[in-house]
Amino acid sequence: GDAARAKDEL
Amino acid sequence: MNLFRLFGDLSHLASIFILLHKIRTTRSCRGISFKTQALYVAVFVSRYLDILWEWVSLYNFVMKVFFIASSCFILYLMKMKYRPTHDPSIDTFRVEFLVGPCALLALIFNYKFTFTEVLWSLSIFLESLAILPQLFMLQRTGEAETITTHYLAALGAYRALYIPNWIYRYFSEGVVDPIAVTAGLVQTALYADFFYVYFTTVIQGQKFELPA
Repeated sequence: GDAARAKDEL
Repeated sequence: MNLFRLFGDLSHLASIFILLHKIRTTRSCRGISFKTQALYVAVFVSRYLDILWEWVSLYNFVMKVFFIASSCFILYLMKMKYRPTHDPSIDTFRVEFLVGPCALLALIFNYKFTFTEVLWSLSIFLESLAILPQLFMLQRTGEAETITTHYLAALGAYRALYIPNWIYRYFSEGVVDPIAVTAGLVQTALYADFFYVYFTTVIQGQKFELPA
């Protein structure tokens, strides 16, 4: 999978 | 949004209300580490200040505002209103030993070398270790009020529930956030000992006491 920051997580 | 994350966030919300309830009903912040609470303010302000330039959802916005405001309010209660009930002599964890290494880690591990992204990384690393002064204090005193242990259990459950959330997201969306996952695993592992004592004593109706 892509490594990215989940912007919707708190 | 999946149920793991929703319940994780709700558990986080619950932990704040339990802590506020504890302070109000006992009119005391005895047993609560000021250093841990101060670290949470740093964590939430550095991570959630993005509400000023980034819109995700109403849920996301409201939660972020709540966590910034409530952590600041708790700090106010501890430093002003219930100041005499806080004993700094047992809150002795050296926070500088956390902040320095976390800052270094954030400079190395981030998704983009920009001010806000490094700040985000810093908040993630700092959050994973922010509970240490509190656990250290618990270790020193060897016991805790039941309500305080409920607070810690809810707080620990929050990040623990994020782990199945990440696994779910990996399979359903194919995305993985290695920085948050690594820090989240560390954060949850730190609670292992606490949870063991919590489930074997408090849940059975006994007082939380650590073996000498």
